[in-house]
Amino acid sequence: KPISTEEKDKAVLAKKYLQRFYGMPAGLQRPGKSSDLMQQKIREMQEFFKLEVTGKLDDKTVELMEMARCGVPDVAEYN
Amino acid sequence: HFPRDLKWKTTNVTFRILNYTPDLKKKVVDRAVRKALNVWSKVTPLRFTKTFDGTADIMISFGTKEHGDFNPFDGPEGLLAHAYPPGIGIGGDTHFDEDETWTEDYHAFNLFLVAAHEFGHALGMAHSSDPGSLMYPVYSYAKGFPLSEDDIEGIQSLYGENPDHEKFKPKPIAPEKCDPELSFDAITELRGETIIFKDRFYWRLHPNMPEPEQTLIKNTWPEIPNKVDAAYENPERDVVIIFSGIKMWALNGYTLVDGYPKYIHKLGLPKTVRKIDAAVNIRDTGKTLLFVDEEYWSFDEQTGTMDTGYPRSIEDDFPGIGDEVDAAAYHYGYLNLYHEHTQFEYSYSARKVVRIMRANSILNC
Repeated sequence: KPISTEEKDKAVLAKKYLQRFYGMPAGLQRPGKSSDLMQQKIREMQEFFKLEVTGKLDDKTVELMEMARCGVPDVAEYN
Repeated sequence: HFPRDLKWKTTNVTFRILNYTPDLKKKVVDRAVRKALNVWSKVTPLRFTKTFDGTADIMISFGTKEHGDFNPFDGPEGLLAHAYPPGIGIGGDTHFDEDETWTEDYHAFNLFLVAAHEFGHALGMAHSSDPGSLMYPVYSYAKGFPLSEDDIEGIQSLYGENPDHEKFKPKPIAPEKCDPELSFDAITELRGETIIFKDRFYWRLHPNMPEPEQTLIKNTWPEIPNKVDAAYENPERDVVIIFSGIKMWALNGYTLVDGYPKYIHKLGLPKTVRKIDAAVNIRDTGKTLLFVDEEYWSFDEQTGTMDTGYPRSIEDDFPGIGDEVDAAAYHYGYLNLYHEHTQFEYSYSARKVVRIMRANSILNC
């Protein structure tokens, strides 16, 4: 089944969010690694916000990613 | 804290405002910045001095998109501001996104609250996962002194306590839904959802959401006080009535109804009643029960008057539940009465308690 635009938008939002606040590296990863890493970063985020830790982009996770917030990363070394 | 517990080596920290947002008067920005710094100086030995030229420890500015630190903002909403941990050069500097609308009240984004959060970073605080803390990374509006116990513990472990012991009242930590001692302030239905009030927060239970959602009351309804005493839904009128002290508010869906707050005495309660402990609408009878101390009243929603013969004793009419109620809800002939950490399921027809559970079993605990 093709990915809907909404799903694509969510994925883009999540990628940007995780890169900015959870230290997910930007750029290409080898096949398979990218989504594993994204799941791991989603889990980190869900754990921080005390959401259900699923590693998936469920509605509550996306909703939190869309909320107005501070630009300082939640985890990871501050550079 | 940031890695390596970055902090200022001195308790005398300087700040300078480089430019101003056009959204607010200059003096309002000055006041918000000073007030936000005072939040932290109240609980630490830190003292802040304003400078007008040269390099200060905390350089404050408003900018849009890429604004000189290769850490761009993103236009309206999304990122609101950022700040750098203590250090030389850019360390301590605090930047606000000028594409946001800055206010001094609960509209859009309150500059004082965002500044207080960012100055937390500028002093060495990283993000907290406590949703009631100032250092929680997501914006929410709240009145009063914004620091929670978590914030205070964090800043004092870096700089120590305020030697002047200035009085302050920290925000309590957000209640944990599975705390076995958890009690509730109020429970109501809202168009098929269940809303549970506790301290400054409420949990929202939606049939399509697997887990309860915890939110600050002020975040959804800035006009409603931080402490809700009782609440009930009148499904016929599609309103939820919320009680706090001697006042009450009405919601239609999540929207506040105009013309409120009103005094609870408008319902026909005597002036001696200063607080309602719990309220529940019994759908089958159209009556609303209002629990006050050891007694309860019956309000007829149809006529808008108090029923005669009340108040009556809770202990006499609801045997087995004790003499006081914190919160109440009605489902399919069963009245769920909450007192401290216990929930009593009371059968209206059998006139007896049929089940006793932990109060937080409603929160999947």
